[in-house]
Amino acid sequence: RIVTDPSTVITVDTRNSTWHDFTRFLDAGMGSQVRGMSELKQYFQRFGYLPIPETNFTDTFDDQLESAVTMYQTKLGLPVTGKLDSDTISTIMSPRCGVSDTNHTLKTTKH
Amino acid sequence: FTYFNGKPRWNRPSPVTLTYAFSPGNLIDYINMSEMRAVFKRSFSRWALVIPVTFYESEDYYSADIRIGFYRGDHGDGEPFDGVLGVLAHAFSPENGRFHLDAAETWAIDFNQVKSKAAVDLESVATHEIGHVLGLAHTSVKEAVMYPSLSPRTKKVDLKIDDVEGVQALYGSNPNFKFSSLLESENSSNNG
Repeated sequence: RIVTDPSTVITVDTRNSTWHDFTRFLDAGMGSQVRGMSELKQYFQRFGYLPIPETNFTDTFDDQLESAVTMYQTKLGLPVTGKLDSDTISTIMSPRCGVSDTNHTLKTTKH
Repeated sequence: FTYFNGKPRWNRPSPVTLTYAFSPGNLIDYINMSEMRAVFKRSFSRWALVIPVTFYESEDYYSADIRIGFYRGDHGDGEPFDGVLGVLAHAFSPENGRFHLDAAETWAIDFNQVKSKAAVDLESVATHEIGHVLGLAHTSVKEAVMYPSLSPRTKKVDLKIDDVEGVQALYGSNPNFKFSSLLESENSSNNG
């Protein structure tokens, strides 16, 4: 039996402070309203799935969000359901690269 | 594979030579520089094996083509980091050369030495970001290095066919590279 070395006690919380509570949107569908869904919309905006100019996102699962979810699933090789299923939520919550998936915002020219 | 808008690449006479350097004031103190250098050397080598591009480490950070640093939060490029996990790193498309890693992460070289559940493999992220520096954007192929997400305590450093085809379309093939070796490697890992 392997005895755990006390110096290896795990102390770091693996949840990201921004995305860890996105599980609450699991199975949310068109028309549903979940408090904080605007943060999910900000996530999709951040990675290129919602247009940049929008700033006042609502907490409603609307057409625009459904379109973003579908596009995200397509881009990330997930089953395309247009819904916030467990595969999709789990992928959204995974740590990732900060480069946008669609707009490729980090593309400045050399100074 | 996909590219950045306009399909930018390092537009230099072939064979392309690029220098990289570490920001003297923006490093992490729990990984020593010799280990750090070895990790990045291996990461750059993987790409150099498949394309006619050579990478050299330079001591002169400010004149290097690729400038690597670890930063926290808002670090002045309009893309602030967000603390533990979430966004791990980002890099700019050619020919910008900025390559930033989130200093808030628990970066690991050997998971046997780092027990944190939030540990992130430095070599995997370095290899991914070098893909961006060379001009690749994100892919939808989950097994590929250029897939955008990486779970903690996961190592993904071997280039897959998707990565290789993408970068070779930008720079051509390294004359010493054989696709058969990659296919053999992928088959053995799939069967394993």
